[in-house]
Formats: sequence, C-alpha cells, structure tokens
Amino acid sequence: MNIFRLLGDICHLVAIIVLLLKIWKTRSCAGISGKSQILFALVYTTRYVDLFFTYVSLYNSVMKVIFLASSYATLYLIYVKFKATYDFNHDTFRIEFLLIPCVILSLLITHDYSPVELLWTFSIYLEAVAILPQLFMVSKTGEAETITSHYLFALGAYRALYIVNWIYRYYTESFIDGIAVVAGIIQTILYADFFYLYITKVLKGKDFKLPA
Amino acid sequence: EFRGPKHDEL
Repeated sequence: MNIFRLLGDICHLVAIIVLLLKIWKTRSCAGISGKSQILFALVYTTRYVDLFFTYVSLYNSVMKVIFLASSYATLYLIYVKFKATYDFNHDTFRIEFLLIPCVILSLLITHDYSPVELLWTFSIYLEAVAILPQLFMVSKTGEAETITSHYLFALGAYRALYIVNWIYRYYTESFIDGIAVVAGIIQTILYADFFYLYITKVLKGKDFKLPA
Repeated sequence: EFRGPKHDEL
C-alpha cells in the first residue's frame, strides 16, 4: 500500500458515496445511467469472487464488501425505489457492444486460464469501458448536474491515481501487471475530455454543459 | 518485465 493507491481508493469510495447520497437526497436518479451502474455491479461481482478464496488484508476485504454492497444498493435505488425518476429515454447505450468484446478479449489476453483469473481479467477490461453509457448519456443531454460531475471526476481520478501507484510499484517492488496497466490507461483516457470540462467549468462555479 | 497475478489491489 502506498499513498497513491490509498488516495485512489478514497476517491473511488467518495465517488460511490456521492452518487448514493445524490440519489437519496434528491429522491431522484435523473441524469444517472442505470446501464453504467449495471456494468459496475458486474465489474465488482466478477472481480471480487476472490473474497471467498484469497485473503489479502482486512482493508482489502472490507473495501471489496463495501464496493459490492454499494453497487447493488445503487441498482436498487435506480431500478426499484426511484424507478419513476430513471431517465431511460436517454440511457440508450447498447451494453452488449461492451460486454461481448470484453468477454472475447479476456479469453484472448489473460494471465492464466483459471475461472477466477478469467473473471478478474474480464472485470478489468469491463471497468475500463463501464462509464461509456454514462458519458453517452451526458453527451446526449449535453449537460450534467454539478453533483453528477463531482461523481464522475472522483471516479475518473481513482484510476488516474492507480496509474501513479503502478509507476511507484514498478520502481519500488519491480511489480507490474500489464493487463491492469493498459486497461487503466484506456479507462483514464476515456475521462480526459470530461476532466478538461470539469476543471475549466465546474471548478469555476459554472454548470457542466457541453459546448454546442 | 510483466509479472503474473498478484491481485492485492481493488
């Protein structure tokens, strides 16, 4: 554990809490892509099956349980409790276009052909692109609520911090995981446009609106 | 050098 990873994990946790609080406080999931949240639930479910097989640390296990529980809680709020506010008309990204390539890629490029390893690899690839339905939704409506943009920023910053952590680990432990690094870089690049608009607009107190 | 699985990250 190093400071970059810890900050990354904290950003990830903040993102999830911000999203849950936003939906809970406003009693609405308007502007939130349920499809991205389905993909994230799938990411955590496939990655954290190792909860049953391997023990890393208390921190590790607790965080995994929090990520799993909060992702299903988010799905419950979107698809059950506040279903009436779910903006399904704008959430039209076809997730099979992400799921199928991720399945194929994880069968082609993996560290090991064991079930748990294949699920982990799939989860890494899927996480890299899981935000696309949400970004698609923002681009379709041309705007995002300020709180939604805070959520997206924290979620993007998490993987960006992981990249710094991987560089640090490469030099201190000579450890590098090619699959996680390449997927993590792609994941961060997908947020780049958003980061730019967030920094130039939202942090200056303006609304998050895409240029016409 | 790419090393194999060591999934201590989240």
